[in-house]
Amino acid sequence: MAQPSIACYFNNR
Amino acid sequence: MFEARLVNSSTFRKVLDAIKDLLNEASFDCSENGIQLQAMDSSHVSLVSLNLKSDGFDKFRCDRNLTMGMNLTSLGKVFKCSGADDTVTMKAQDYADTVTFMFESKKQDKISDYEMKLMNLDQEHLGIPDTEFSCIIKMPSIEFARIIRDLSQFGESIVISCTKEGVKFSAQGDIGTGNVKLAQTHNFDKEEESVTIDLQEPVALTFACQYLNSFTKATPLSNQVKLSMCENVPLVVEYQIPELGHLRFYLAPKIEE
Repeated sequence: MAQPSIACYFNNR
Repeated sequence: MFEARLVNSSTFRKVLDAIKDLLNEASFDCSENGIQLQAMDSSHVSLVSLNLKSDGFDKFRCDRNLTMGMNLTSLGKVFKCSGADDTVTMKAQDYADTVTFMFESKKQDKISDYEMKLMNLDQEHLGIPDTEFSCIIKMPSIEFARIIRDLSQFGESIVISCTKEGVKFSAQGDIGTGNVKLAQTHNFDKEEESVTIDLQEPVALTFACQYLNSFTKATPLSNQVKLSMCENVPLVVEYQIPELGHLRFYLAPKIEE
């Protein structure tokens, strides 16, 4: 399984 | 001028112990609302979010919003110099490049202060959207730590699956498999020992043991931990800090390659 980055789920503010 | 006084300095020390595995350095954002910290671990897999409310402090003054970048190893050294029952006062001038920590013993017979250099950290803030979670599990924080520790021996990942029957933690690897099932139990006399599940729909997600284990370093902060899960959304592991705020960890679920 692959581990995505948390940044993929949250927007840059 | 920024000044924050906390009678139980050990609470701040516990927060530090809970995040130092994941973060080498972090910015503490101070405002009249309190102290906030948001930072991703160096691999950008998890996110730490700390909120300490100003009214949870015994004294709190922040005339101007201030971002204090700190090396957490250095901060750990400072707090290692404190006694378990000490009161801590943090102070910084506006635009200062240092912060001072003063520790006072309960009997006021020993006062020590440490000045630490601040860092300029270029940290990005992420916007965390409001999520309607499929399930919210509340359970004893010690039990959660124990399960994660036990199952980490079997594999690199843990599947957390939640149905109306209960919550199941599973791991598999070279030596075999491990499963731990918890049923809902409500103990009205000892609320902190209860396992409660608020379920909208069943969900099963896979998470890296390494990060779950790091999150459980926050166990001394709270009797209970709250796990919020939803398909295709990061897991939220939340520890309430009594009267002061909360520490949340976000972890992206593993996905099929």
